[in-house]
Amino acid sequence: SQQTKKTFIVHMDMSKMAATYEDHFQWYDSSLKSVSESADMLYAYNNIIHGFSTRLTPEEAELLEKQPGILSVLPEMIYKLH
Amino acid sequence: TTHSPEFLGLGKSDAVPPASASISEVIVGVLDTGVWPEIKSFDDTGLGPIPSTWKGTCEVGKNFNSSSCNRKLIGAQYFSKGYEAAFGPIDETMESKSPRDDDGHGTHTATTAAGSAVSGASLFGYALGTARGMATQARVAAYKVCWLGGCFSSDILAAMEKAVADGVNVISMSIGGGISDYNRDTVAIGAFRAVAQGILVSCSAGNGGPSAGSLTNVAPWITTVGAGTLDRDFPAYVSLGNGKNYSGISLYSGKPLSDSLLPLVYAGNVSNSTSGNLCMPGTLVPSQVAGKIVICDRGLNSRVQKGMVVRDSGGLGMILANTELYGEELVADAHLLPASTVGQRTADAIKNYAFSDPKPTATIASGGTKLGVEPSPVLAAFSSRGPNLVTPEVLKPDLIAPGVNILAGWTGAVGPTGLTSDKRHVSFNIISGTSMSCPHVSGLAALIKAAHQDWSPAAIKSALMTTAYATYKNGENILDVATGQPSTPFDFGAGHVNPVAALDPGLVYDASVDDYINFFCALNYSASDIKQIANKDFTCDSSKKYSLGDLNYPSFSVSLQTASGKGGGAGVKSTVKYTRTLTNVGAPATYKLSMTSKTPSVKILVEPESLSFSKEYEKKTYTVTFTATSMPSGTNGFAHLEWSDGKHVVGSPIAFSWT
Repeated sequence: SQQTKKTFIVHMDMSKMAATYEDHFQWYDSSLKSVSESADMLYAYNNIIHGFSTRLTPEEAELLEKQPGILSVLPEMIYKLH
Repeated sequence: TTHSPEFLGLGKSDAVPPASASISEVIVGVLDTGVWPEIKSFDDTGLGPIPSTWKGTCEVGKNFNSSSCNRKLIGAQYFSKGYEAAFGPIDETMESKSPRDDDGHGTHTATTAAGSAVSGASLFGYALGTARGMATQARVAAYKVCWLGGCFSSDILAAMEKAVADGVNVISMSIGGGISDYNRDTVAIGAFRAVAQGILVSCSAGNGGPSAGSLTNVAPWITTVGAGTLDRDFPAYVSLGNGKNYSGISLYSGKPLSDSLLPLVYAGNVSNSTSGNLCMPGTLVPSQVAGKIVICDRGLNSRVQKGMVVRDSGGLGMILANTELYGEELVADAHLLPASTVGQRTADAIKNYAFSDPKPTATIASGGTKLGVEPSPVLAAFSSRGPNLVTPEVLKPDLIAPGVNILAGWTGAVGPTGLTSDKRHVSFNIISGTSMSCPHVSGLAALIKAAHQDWSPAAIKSALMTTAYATYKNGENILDVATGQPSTPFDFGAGHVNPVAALDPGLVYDASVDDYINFFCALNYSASDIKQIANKDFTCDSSKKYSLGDLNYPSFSVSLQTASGKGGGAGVKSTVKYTRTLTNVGAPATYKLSMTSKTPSVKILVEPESLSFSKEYEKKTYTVTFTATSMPSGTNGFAHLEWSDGKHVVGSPIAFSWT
């Protein structure tokens, strides 16, 4: 299962965060846990985008993308030096 | 770097650099392989206190502690969570889990942008001079995002987040990936948010040249930098047994070959492999190579590795032969054996001799450093070319800068070739790539930022572009070394950077977040797409006509339809109208239009033809109407538009493409 996981950057729409969450990190975590109990956040982003990166299976990523408040779920890209 | 400041006109008596106090307030963030802090290029002598705006840190890690930073290198951090999630824990015997640069690339780019001046810098005596960054007194913040396995987007995004929060003014990124829509491109998204907060983002265009459509980092809010040469060369002379002499290039510094001629062989003829001509590891037959000079074809493996393969097979020297793909481009390397890289024409002549003479012989001799090479600059063959495949209506690259055979700071972890077998240690290395041209522009942007602290990133970029030059003194376009022919705006964008002129551009094409949002509407982006990039809720007005041509860009790219295209037909004309707004950043003046075109099939009408500015920051709008006759698909054409008040010249390239 771990081998099939890939890194995704999850972009959240802050305006969709329910008032019940104390802060956006709690919301990120709740969204992540709704598709994967075992997944951890690699980074939480707050200046450039609102969101986080995490390791998910393709199925989990697809499921997450359909959740409310998710703008996009982008697969990790590898860049190279020029 | 040595020589590129002089080549760019910096330091001349008539140059007007901003006051040093303002430059030292500018912070350049470099996202790369980290930094080697001990080299003299990070000496902070003479620099005042760290800018009060700085909020970053000097992160402690393996072989890196808080004292590694100073008033020049004010920040250093590393981002490895994405990399380690994919590859497992970092092998600390192979690379440092810290901001320390084990590769050299990051130290080279950081010092090119903003390294301190170091006299007597050279690589084995080559390129000797005072090495300095473009913005010598600006501060450097290093963000290590690239590792042995590559640069991961989750790490890059985290570093961009941190750079923005830390308070950098310029972000320099000599990295690239594939191309995708802006809302799916992490670097484009990160750059947008940085630019929206007043930070200029300069990125390398890529080394995919000379293939057309090979550009990366093409978002219009990014400054995309291609590469050209300096007027400097490192000749390595090849003498053949038939009495003919040729000039190539090399940075070899060891024991020279004797004057006596040695047997000469073509690698493809001393190999059991079908790709033996490339001198790949394990492909040469030692008994047929020993004691000889070997001709290897360029391509596939690294240039320096080919030399190592020859040396390890018993060869005494190497002639590295450019093939058609590389043309006459001569990239210098610190080879491990006597070597000369030669252009395609010379390579063909040497091969003809090697194939026709029953006992061919040759020798190689170094010629040191040669300055004043003409013509210069020429466009590097490797520099990625347009058209822009994501948005053809935005001309990319934006401009070119020195990126061939650039001397700058280097890591102490690896030798100048980067090969594990290269045990030499150097403080400076000479390497090539759009990675090297990008930080030149980043540093120059820092200079402009210091001189004009209230200018937006778009205004700074405009100043760099509209003052760039695309022709030599004889009026001919900058040559493309890949073909030997004049290059076009699809190759050099607005042209070669001219920083002295860029400090006083007269007029600028400014652009705000709202302008880019209108651009997204013209691309038919949804509200969700726009939010992903701009972090703003915006729904395009369905009753409003948005046009890609109305983005206030300092260059023009006009996509035209062929006869078989929509609305086309033989002899049918299509009309496209672009709008631009110029902001006066100089004294009150009247600017007159001047237009040159090499494309008779397109009629160009500019209205008005004169713009009068009575005060600073006054804005004036003009329209350009292009009326084109249908041409076959794949046809390109070019023109040039200039506004001048007699003192300033505000130039814009125009590219036409029929699809």
